[in-house]
Amino acid sequence: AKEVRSGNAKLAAICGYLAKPDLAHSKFAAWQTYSDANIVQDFEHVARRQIFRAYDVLMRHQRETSTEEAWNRASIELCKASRMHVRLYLVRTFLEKVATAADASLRSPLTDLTRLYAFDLITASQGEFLKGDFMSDSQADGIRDGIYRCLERLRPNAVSLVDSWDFDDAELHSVLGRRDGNVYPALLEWAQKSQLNKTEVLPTFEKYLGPMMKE
Amino acid sequence: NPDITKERHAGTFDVRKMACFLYGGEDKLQRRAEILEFVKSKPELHDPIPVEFMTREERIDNAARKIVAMTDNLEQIDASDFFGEGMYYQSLIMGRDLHPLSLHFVMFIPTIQGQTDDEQLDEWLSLAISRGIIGTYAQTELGHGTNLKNLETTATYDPKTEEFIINSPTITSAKWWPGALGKSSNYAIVVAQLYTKGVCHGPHPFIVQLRDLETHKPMKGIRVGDIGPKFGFNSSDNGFLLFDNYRIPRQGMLMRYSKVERDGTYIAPKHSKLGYGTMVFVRSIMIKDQATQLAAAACIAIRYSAIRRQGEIEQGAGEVQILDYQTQQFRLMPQLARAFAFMFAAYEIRDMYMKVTEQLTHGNVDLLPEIHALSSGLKSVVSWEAAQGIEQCRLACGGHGYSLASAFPEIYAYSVGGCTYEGENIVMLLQVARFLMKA
Repeated sequence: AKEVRSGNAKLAAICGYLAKPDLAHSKFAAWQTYSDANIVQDFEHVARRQIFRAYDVLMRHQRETSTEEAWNRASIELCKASRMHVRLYLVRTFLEKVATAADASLRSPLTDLTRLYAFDLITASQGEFLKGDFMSDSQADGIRDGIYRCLERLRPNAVSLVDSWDFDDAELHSVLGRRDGNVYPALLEWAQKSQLNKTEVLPTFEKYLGPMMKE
Repeated sequence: NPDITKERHAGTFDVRKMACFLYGGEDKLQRRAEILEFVKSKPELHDPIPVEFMTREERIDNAARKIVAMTDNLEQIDASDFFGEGMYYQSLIMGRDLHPLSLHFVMFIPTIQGQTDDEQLDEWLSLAISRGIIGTYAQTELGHGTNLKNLETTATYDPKTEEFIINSPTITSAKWWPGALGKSSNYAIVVAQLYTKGVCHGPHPFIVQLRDLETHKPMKGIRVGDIGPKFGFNSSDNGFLLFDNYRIPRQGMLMRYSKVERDGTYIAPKHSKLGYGTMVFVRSIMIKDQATQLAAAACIAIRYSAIRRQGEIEQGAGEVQILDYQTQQFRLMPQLARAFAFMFAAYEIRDMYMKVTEQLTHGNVDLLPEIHALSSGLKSVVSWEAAQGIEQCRLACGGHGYSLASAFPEIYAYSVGGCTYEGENIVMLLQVARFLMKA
């Protein structure tokens, strides 16, 4: 932030967005046409704004107290800045990777997942995107609608998508998550292994419960 | 099960092609299948009964037995590919728990490789790789953690005997938490404040013998033991360690970057950031692990939601699969999306680490600060969101999510540890912020 503000920032790829000019408004029109570039641009806008807000808060405190105490007083804003920086990276990497999927039958559900991921993040931190009218209420509503449409589109592929992670039952180690779905008989069989089932009557009965019921 | 079979027929893509895209190609998937087949063919790599039914002692015994059998068969995998084959091989055998050699491979050996001078490398590396000794990495203290500058353990150089005196001056200086420190390890890398000629030069790594190599009894001047049961990782003897003016030879200090000469003169490292490399690599492994655990939780919950029927949407039309409820989809599908996002980020960070390591050999360190800052932030955001996502998947399975049969408690306990080890999350975020403010 300091280098960018002083005009001589030497930033590698990851932080290059800090030196870009601000955007007045999001270009979101509809969730179907909200492009990878527009999504990244909007996350860059919010991350940049939060980073410079944290910087200004830090500078203000530094004028009033020591550098270390100023850092402490700005640390919540600083953590928010770091989270936005990281989320921008996660969104950008996800979009870039999915764009390399050559097979259209893979790219379609994966694209739905990228949209669900990005829209869910935007909605979870909606205040940041609405600030300064960057996004309008109707744009925010459009993003939410996008979540519900992505859920609908992904529904038929839900099980196939989890199957794609190639978890063998031995690795998953879950009766509930068995590949064959025969959960209920397996739950009963699993329960038989409980140490308590080694005897029909536990010693606790003779020691405590039996005598109690005879009183 | 008819419901889950119906789901698989409804899919619009080839699951194997998607798996190849996720793991990086057909060859990777083929290797996973070969490793799985090998592990399934070896009874000594299996659990006699499900671990959740074992007592802690039985679990520790079972983990020690399996880790010896696992490392007896390392030739089955490309052991240099820990990020890929190593992690998969280990997770199939050791499950979601640590073991007596957890830190031996992930921290002890990499530190020897990265921080020793040539003479020390010859002395320790082959011994460690051949499992002639068991090592751990003791940095965290009872009263001090991520803030290394305030570690209290001291290493004071005595030029008369050319030895370092390692000491735990207070209770809060006790080393605490390192995996396998309590009962298994006979060596440790110990991070201590280096004093020579009356001057403190900050934290430095030392290799220290903890136990007699024959009897395995602690050396004189060393108090070591298990810190007790924990939320998870109960197959591991996370330990405590206190030194009572314990002497080690001068060559016990790892001296690739900084040195202490026989007369006690201190030689500072050329570039203090060189240690960042291993940290970035360990974090890329962590992020992949977190992504895998979140995906496992989503897999369990989505499959169960496909076979669990509950309630009617249309009266009289019969109970529906709970995956048809929009609220259930909204609980689970975003977690699956996150798992994909985190997995791709893990591969990306690993690839950037490889690029940086290659650049480092030509002295170019431009990308290093940005990747180091990013990896700190990723570790923090991913471990936190994975833990929340796993808990959401557990809750979405009703009462059965609370049973150990579901594996959710085990997955959560294993994964949420990542919010604190390898650096407390808020401290990690503030590290990123320091970099961002400068930028």
